[in-house]
Amino acid sequence: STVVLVFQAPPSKPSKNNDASEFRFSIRRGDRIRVGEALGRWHDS
Amino acid sequence: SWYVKQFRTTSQAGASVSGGSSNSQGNAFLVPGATVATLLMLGVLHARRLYDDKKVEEAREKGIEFEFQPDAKATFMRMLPLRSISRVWGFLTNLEVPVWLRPHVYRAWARAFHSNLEEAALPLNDYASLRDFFVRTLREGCRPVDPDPYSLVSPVDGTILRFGELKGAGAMIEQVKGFSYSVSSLLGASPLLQMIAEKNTQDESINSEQESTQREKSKKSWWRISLAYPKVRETVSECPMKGLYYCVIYLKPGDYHRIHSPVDWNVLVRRHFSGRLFPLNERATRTIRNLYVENERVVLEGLWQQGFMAIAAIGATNIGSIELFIEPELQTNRPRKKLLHSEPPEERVYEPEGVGVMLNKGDEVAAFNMG
Repeated sequence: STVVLVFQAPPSKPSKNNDASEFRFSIRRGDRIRVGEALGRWHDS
Repeated sequence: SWYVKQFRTTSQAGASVSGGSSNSQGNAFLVPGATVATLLMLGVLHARRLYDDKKVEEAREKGIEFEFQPDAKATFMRMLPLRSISRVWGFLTNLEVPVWLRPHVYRAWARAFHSNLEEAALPLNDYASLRDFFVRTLREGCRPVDPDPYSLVSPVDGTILRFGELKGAGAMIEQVKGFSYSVSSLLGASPLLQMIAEKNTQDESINSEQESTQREKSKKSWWRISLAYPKVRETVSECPMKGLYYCVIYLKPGDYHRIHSPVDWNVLVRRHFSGRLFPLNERATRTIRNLYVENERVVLEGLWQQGFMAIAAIGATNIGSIELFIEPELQTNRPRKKLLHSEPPEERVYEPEGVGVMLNKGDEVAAFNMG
């Protein structure tokens, strides 16, 4: 079976006002992942 | 060949001495012969599967990516009654296993599919059927949630197939190199997603020459959408420009098959697509078109701190059931007279409208199950 996640998050490229909170994935293709482990992070600007 | 030789010499000897007895001796070899032949065939098929998998793995390590290539097997798959096969499998795996046999069966399963039995919450004897065992919970603390408040966590155990950023309402996700499917066909006609895409488009195109027509169009769809989601309109219209991302995670048969919440969010809508039940293994993604869009699936959609959130749980032949803990009465993989691809999903807006069901990061949301 498969799960697809579609979600909004701070843009990965700083927008016009240089928002430093951009979202970044912390995974690679083919990685094994488990429930609760981070897929990605962002910072609160 | 040994059996065939025996068979031939015995039947010849029989024929010469007395006609009737040779038949019965021939029959005596039939069952063992058929059994050996079947085992041999299964062995050859398994060896071939392992060889194919090895080839794919080696190619992947070399960085070679297979392209979309339908083949005869995929065409044949379309002819099979996969939903019925899946339900029969569910029926068989739901049969109660004698208590003394349970540890042996579940250990054999774990060995075959590389499951970690140490994490099972209950003693193996407590799982009455393979189906019960398959949807087992884990011992407390086996899946700690990432403590970083600015992290989005995985909802399932599995393998990362694809991930990235999506652009605009017609955004596509690559199923395999050479074939993609649209996010809107996977999630269904989602006013929420459309609102966000249009808002993003609106933000980006605010300086473009077509400003007036764009604004007109957006205004019209705004009206339609905000009628449907008045509370949500404020949330989305006020948030600054956001990126839209996706991540595709494949669960092997031996993986832990419960789905957890990736963030704190409000589930507003649930969509259930009755669909095919093709296998979802690596080979199927390369050979079957629209695999994720045609398969039976349940989509949960809503809002979180950063905006839009949707989880699509897609079933497969052996794992055709998707059970929602927030809506236990939902039943998937039910017998259907006709399965129309264009059939709209069965949709439910969770009460109270615009607020829905609140979930915290790490909460159990749903489970896949056999059949």
